[in-house]
Amino acid sequence: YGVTLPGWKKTKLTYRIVNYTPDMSKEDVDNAIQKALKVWSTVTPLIFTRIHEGIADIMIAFGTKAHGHCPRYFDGPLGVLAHAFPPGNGFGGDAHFDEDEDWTTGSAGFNLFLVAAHEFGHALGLSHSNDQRALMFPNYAYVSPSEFPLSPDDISGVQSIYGSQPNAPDKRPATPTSPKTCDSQMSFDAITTLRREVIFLKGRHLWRVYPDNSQVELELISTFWPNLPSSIQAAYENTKDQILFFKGNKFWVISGYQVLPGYPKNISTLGFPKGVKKIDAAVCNKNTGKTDFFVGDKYWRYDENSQSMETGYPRRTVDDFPGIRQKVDAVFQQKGFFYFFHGSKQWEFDPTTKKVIREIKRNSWFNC
Amino acid sequence: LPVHPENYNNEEDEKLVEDYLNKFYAVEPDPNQLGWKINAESTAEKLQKMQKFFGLKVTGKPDSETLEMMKKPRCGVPDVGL
Repeated sequence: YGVTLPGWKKTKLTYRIVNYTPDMSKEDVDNAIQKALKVWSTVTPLIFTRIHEGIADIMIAFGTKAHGHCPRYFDGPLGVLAHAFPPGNGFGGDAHFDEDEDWTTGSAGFNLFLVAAHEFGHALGLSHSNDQRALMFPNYAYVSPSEFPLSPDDISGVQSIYGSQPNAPDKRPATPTSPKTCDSQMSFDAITTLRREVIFLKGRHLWRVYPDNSQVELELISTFWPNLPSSIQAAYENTKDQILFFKGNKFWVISGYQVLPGYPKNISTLGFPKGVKKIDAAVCNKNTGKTDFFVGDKYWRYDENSQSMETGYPRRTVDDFPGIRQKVDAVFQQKGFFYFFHGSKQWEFDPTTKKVIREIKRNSWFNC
Repeated sequence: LPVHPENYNNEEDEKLVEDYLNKFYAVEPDPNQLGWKINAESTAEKLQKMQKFFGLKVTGKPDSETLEMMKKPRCGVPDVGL
């Protein structure tokens, strides 16, 4: 992280929403701004109070190109999304959003809550972080708003200026939210085996499951692989004692705890057509040495020995995996069977007889 | 040393790199330092700084990975020199 000192010399700060974007309802803008400020008040002694007129510490406005007397200009759609100024008088603490962008409450366009939380980091005295998992990383990266957006790096940075919440049990960065292992609503981003373990990935976390002795450990992904992003979308263990992780059109190859040099690479290097923008799930059948990549309602088959995509693909998943009708969220192989996950369901599938053996609870591996 | 023109696929990329580096990697000299010298870093030096920040291969050249990173939507606050 980086800081622009001295930060605010008070903990009670005011903010004012000077104008609105036509892309969202006023209520959605109000909520996004309030939620974005709450991200920072959760981990510091800071208190934010809204005012509706006059000069607030944090003035929030939408504008395009040269806007007001602001010394920085916007550049039309994409490119620069927003900017903010470090604590101080005048422009100090103010946050401006480029009205030429498409502001939303979801994953389309640019999520106002996420961008505002980043800009308010600047308004409190943080500069950019080069930690790719940090909210204060310069580039926009969508994470589900249900995920708490601050990384340990962000929390350490802001607490180096303001300390932590007065009633926080200790001064270490508060680990804001860990997923509940036995949450019956739990879904998974990706699942892979790792030798005798099964690794379940979700957001910034992973569970290590040892099926043989029913032990389950919850960890941060960054504990093992600091260079991996959160919200991995697919993962599998190949026949060479390596794991491959996929997010968007990129993939990483891990051997042990090391990301192999030269990664991430583009998935087109595996033989996917340009039109494939992301992989939903992947599993390598150890008995055949073939890996199945699931994208939407289709799948591709990759030969790990010849390191090439087999011809005649993609094929419809349901044609070759009868009973697996929906998009595959995650899949792994254990003792010869495939375990397919979609939403709240898990199916045990025998790839030899091509039959679904049974449907089981999705968190059956966590001994809840 | 200026980045050699042949490193660019087209003028657009050349402008993208110049704008990006001027916006986010131009160390804003402090005019209050009496007698401060113009220490404008070269494009290659700024490129190396940007590549290091983003964990890219530090070549000082506008390779495809670097251009791809520069095209991503981002915050308008500079990465250095605040």
